[in-house]
Amino acid sequence: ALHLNQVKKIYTMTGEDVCALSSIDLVINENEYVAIMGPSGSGKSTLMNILGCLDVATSGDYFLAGANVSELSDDALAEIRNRRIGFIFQTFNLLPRSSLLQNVELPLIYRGINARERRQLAEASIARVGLGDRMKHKPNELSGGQRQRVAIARALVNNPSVILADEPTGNLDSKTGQEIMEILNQLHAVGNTIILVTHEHEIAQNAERIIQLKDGMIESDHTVPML
Amino acid sequence: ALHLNQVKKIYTMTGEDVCALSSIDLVINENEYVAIMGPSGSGKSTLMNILGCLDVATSGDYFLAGANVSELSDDALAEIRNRRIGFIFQTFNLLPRSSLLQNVELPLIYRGINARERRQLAEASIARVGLGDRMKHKPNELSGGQRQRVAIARALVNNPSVILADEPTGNLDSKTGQEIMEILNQLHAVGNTIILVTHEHEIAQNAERIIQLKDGMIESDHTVPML
Ligand SMILES: Nc1ncnc2c1ncn2[C@@H]1O[C@H](COP(=O)(O)OP(=O)(O)OP(=O)(O)O)[C@@H](O)[C@H]1O
Ligand SMILES: Nc1ncnc2c1ncn2[C@@H]1O[C@H](COP(=O)(O)OP(=O)(O)OP(=O)(O)O)[C@@H](O)[C@H]1O
Ligand SMILES: [Mg+2]
Ligand SMILES: [Mg+2]
Repeated sequence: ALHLNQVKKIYTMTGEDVCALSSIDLVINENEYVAIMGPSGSGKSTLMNILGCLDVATSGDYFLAGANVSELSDDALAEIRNRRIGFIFQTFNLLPRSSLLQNVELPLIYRGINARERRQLAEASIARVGLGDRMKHKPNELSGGQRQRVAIARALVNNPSVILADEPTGNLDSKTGQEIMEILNQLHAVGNTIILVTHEHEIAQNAERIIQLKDGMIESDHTVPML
Repeated sequence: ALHLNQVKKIYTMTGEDVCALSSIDLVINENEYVAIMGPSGSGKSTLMNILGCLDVATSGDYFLAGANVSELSDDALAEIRNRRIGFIFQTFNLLPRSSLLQNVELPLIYRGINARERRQLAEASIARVGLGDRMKHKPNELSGGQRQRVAIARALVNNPSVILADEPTGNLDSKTGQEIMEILNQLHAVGNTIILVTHEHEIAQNAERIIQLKDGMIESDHTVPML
């Protein structure tokens, strides 16, 4: 389970502090499917970065599977980020000078997987998002939606049990967006935890629970009616 | 008017050519409001880059207000890109080490506008997209949707008469997205030409005409029914 307790995040800048998260209490259990929505600037990506152990809260605690994240060693944190959590970034964060294949292999390299198996796993992840015919392209030789799909393929290649997807369909046409949601839905069906930021209500309907953020606070938190 | 005649775009890579646009004939008249839709990878951004004089067709001609773009001088092209066309990029293309204000001032600097007037114009454009309180932030100190709005503010600061918007609301919640569409609708109402790539049907409905791309070709081209 992911458990945030009184989590605040303040960005300190010269002359002004920005309070991005104001006081978040949140529990997400294993195998939940949660959508996070809210206005631009309301703190969604900041919340995701803390859940993904990519950023640290200014105050409050984050318990991941019972362990207080601030007390974990660097190695333990690296292991979590690499193997347990798959993060799909809102702005993709691809290596510009590496090919699509190399970008997707990156989490496998960190794991020490041998070159042959790495290639097979990466190719499978790439094929699943429909980019098998673009493997040698670099990010700037791909369309916006293709880059988004590379970010997705990379996040999923290590079979993480928690998937944090920040606007995974923002650059995709409806059909391709639905194909991506089908991948996430399947991953949920086999037991993984899915946390998804989206601004599209149709996409949010794939989840079981919708959390609305506003000004760094949780405004509402409802289960999605079963159909 | 923007007139593409038998335009092809082929990206040449070692070992494979990618045909991004296969044979485009297209006329967009002054003050039209056009939405371009289509699957990921179908050639929308490539088409926008050619219309915006940011890229060159492999074959075929592009006439902009009667002039063949391939015959224009570098100075004439620079003037078009800076003053006549405002381009909102799908991946924002902001200067990472400059503040929001500096990013939006950039087109005004190229025009040789003095510092005081530049600042006023840039601040007005920034206020219009709701980021008045974020002016000193750099792009990595902004949310995804805020970065998108900086790209919009920058594209509009020179009052261009042709606006090319590539997924301008892809990272915005519905309400902020509608505020942006209201800006574009107002610009259309005062005589400007708006060409918008979007994957969201609701956003496309703001336009008068919807063009569907598929595999680098125009699949359909219809006027939007008046309501
Ligand atoms: N520099 C490049 N070199 C090689 N191929 C490229 C390059 N840029 C784009 N492509 C390819 O050209 C095709 C069209 O790309 P384009 O960016 O126009 O698509 P798009 O319709 O904007 O897609 P999206 O909706 O995903 O943004 C894609 O299949 C892409 O892989
Ligand atoms: N490094 C930073 N320094 C200062 N302020 C920041 C930084 N990163 C984010 N912010 C601010 O914190 C607030 C929350 O940002 P966040 O990225 O979490 O928003 P968001 O909900 O993801 O927005 P969007 O929907 O636009 O992606 C924003 O107002 C933003 O300007
Ligand atoms: Mg965000
Ligand atoms: Mg594109």
